[in-house]
Amino acid sequence: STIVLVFEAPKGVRPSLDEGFRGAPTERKGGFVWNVKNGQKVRVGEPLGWV
Amino acid sequence: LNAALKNTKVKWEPIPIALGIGFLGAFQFYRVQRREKHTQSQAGSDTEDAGVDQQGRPQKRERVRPSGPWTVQIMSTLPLKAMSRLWGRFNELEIPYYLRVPGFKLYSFIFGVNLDEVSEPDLHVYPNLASFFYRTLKPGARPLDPNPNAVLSPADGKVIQYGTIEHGEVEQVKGVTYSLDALLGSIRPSKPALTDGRETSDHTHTKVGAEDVMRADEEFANVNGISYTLPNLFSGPQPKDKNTPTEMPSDQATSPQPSSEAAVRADLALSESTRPWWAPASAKTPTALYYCVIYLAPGDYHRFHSPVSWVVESRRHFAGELYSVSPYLQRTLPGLFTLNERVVLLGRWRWGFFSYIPVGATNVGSIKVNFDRELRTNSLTTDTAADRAAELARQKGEPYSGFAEASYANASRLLGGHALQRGEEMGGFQLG
Repeated sequence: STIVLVFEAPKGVRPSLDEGFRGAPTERKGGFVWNVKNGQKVRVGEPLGWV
Repeated sequence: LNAALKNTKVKWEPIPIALGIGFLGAFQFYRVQRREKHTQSQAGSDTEDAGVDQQGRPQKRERVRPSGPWTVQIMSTLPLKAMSRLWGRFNELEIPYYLRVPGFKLYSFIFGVNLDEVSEPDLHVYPNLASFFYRTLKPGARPLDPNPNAVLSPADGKVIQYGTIEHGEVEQVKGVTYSLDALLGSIRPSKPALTDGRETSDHTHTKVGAEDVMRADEEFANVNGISYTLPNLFSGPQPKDKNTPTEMPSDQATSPQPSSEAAVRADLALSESTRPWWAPASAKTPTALYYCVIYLAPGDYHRFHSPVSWVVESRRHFAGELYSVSPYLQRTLPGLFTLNERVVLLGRWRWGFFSYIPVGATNVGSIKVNFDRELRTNSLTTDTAADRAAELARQKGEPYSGFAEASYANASRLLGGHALQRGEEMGGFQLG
């Protein structure tokens, strides 16, 4: 058996250089971030990711 | 037994080859006849659309034969649903009292069940494997992540695939994708006539308005004794206007120099009319569609929980096939999740669209949803209902959508659906 989740979540915004951002130009801040890897075992209640 | 084995005379005889050849010939003849019949039914109809016959009527449901390696081809010839039901019946047979504990311990050893966290310490209580398989856990065995912004794992299992959805396509494995429309259904959530949770096949295909699905101006609601703060549930960006039978006025569409306001309106109207119903449509906070596939192995706890606080507005039941969903078949059978029987729960959460799709498999074909007592999966009744829905659509001259839909709008008039808290048990998979 399998469970598929499909959901909408914030993409994150591209920070401007004016804000003093020094990361890669494609990097985004905020938004949804995954906390899992392919093949990882998870249990109920553990975070798959965060907004 | 020893004497019988030693003294019985063994006589070897050649298998009647002619009988075997005759059987294969007859089987091949039957296949050719069937193929020709199928070809004839499709020939000479250029206007024929997907599933629509020459009179413009949709055809009956037909079993989809997937492409794939020989293992998949062999599997597609098997009566998987009948096997699944038989498997379910077999597992409901009562196990003799004194065999229960050793039997369940052997099962736990093979499939890695942690018996320490099972809520019932006395394994004699479980009369059969089906009830042990659908066991509950001790309170506190699965603590929820304290971060309120976390999307929790809905079940025990293994993450098979995750990522973002680009152009409405979900990547099953590298390079193999399937469309989100095929997974969730391609029609906007409808408002069926029966809104008391009963399954209905009579799709009205009414487009749901924004006021039907949320009332974000309400501050608090109390559903099933649980208080929700609606801004917390719904403060995310919402689609601008879902009342969109947005046909572009021809004068605007063709006007050479429209005013700036008209141009913006035309832009919005065009984007609304071309946007799929599930796609993000927020302007303030940019959003994307994310997906995650979690595979539950036979030894895992087989109840599933809500990953976030959300409101389920409707349910779509696709009475498909019941292929195995093992990681091997997920790699080799393209579009597996769009073939199998599944329950699509559609709704909204803080950031917009949310859907939750339990997909059945051969050994666990029965999907149970706690708040939907009318839902019946992997049953002859369901198959009959699906056939009836296809027949009804045929009579009305409408295309068969492939699913039966029920709305939970009456579960809570304030929320427009059934509210679920993060971590709340939603249902589970049962054997057979």
